[in-house]
Amino acid sequence: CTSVIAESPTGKLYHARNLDFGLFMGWDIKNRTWYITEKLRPAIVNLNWQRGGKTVFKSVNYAGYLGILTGVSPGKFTLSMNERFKLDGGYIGIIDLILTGKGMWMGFLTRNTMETAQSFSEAKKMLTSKQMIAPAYFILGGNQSREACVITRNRELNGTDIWQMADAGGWYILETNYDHWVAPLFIDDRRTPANKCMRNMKQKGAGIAGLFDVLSSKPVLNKLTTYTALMQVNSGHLETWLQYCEDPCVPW
Amino acid sequence: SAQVPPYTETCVHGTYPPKPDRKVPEYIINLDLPPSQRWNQLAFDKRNEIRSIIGAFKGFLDDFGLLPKEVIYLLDLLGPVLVDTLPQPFRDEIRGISNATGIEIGEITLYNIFYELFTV
Repeated sequence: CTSVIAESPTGKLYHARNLDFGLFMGWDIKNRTWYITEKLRPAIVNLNWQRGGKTVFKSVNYAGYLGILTGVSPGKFTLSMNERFKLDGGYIGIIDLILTGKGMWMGFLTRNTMETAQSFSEAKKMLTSKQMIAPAYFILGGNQSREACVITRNRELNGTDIWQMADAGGWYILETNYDHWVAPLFIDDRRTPANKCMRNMKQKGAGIAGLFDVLSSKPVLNKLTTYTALMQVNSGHLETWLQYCEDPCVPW
Repeated sequence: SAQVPPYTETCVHGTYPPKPDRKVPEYIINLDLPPSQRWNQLAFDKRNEIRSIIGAFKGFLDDFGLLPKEVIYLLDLLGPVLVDTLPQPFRDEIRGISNATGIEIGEITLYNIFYELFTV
């Protein structure tokens, strides 16, 4: 996955993400595609969650999945989640849950956050104050200039890292599937190309079209990419496009 | 057909907007409805897609020895008990999706906790 929050020269925050899923889950040699990735794409839907006829938040979901991986709370905040692979991961978390009753499923935590948080700071608090069953990266944007961060979560509350946009270089913050303080695996480096494309675009290009271009650039776009979502917090705008990576294209 | 890593970027321009057939459909989830009814329309419309994904997940878990067929059988059998361990409203929402799609509760539960199984 690749998530990015960028601020336009007028101070508007745009949040965009590629959702990549299905690595090592069956490679179709004939069509050069990942088996699960192809199954997921037709199930992608935009959801408008309403209460009393009014939008509470919007999200992009795989049909039947109740949690939130990408969402916007209009006028308040935007959120995306990237996978974090760690040895102290899901299985240990599930055993911990059975033995101690502690831990929250990632999708349910993000769903509760989207439904109840009334601000960027409230969402940040919710995402950093609950023990989880598996580690994750939360990319959270607010509605004010430079109000954006990447939250690196362990299963437990120790070791939580909050990386602010101001510390990431100023006008944007970008996360793939590696801790921001370490170099990505050299065979899976989408961070360097994405950063280069962001810098090529420059801040004046920060907007829906510019971010779509960055996320459509290979290898940020790859054979695992199911969709690109584009959000703008103030207007509550969310649009989602199915993504296909035509050959020649990297498998991940 | 693919470059040997490490990859070099090709920053593309003018790709937006893509063709309209790549836009995804939108549904309303009415939070005023009881949790068991919120997903009825979407789950019914997308029942084949959901079934297909779960089938692929189960195949993957079985292939890697992470969740053998016997455990899947047990999951189907104990699904109604397993879902009771989840908090509300997720418990009733899963029941609703299971009813609308005809897919076993245990398998819908598995689909919803797949992130935790996968991150290992």
